[in-house]
Amino acid sequence: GAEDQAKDEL
Amino acid sequence: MNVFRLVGDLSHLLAIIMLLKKIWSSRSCAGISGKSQLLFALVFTTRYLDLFTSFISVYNTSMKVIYILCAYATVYLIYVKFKATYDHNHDTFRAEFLVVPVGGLAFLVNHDFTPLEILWTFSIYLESVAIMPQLFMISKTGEAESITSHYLFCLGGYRALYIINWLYRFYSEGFFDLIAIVAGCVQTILYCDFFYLYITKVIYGQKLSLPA
Repeated sequence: GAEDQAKDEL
Repeated sequence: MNVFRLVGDLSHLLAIIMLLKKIWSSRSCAGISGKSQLLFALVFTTRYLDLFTSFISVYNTSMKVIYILCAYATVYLIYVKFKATYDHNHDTFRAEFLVVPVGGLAFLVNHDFTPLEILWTFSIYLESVAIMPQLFMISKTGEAESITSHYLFCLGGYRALYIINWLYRFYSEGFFDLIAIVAGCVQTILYCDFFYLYITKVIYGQKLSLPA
């Protein structure tokens, strides 16, 4: 989901 | 990646390196809250557990490794190597009053009820309040060395830049993570008082003194 992309942030 | 997030990460890295160098070269951790540094080490540990399981980019992995190494090195310097200079009497904020509620909230409000996601959520919430022992210590001692003020300015600025990054990503990619955004806003708001004092005082070469 959209939240998974957050994990590309530090 | 966008310029706001890149500058934010570099500001964060600068803050971490600046503090480590200050403690190492002055061989003292006076005025530094060991509790905040312990909380930051916990933040990085619980957030970067996917260090070995998911590869995003060389940049991402190397920054995570640097953050973790510096965080533990700083904690080591404070509590082991230079513990004689650690200011117990002023570093008295009850960190458990932060960790326990944040731990509970991470269980209640998260994107996915899995161990890795709950730990990531815990680290996001914890990071937003991890600086409180340090700000509390400065309010107790009534002042901060200029290098500590620069450290706090870079540290506070990094998450403020992340907020701009989230706005940019929302409008350019339609991406947003409400948990990270809300926690990031809380974190940045905690620095507002300090930012005001930093801009009005430290820039003109005065010592920073928070109202006791």
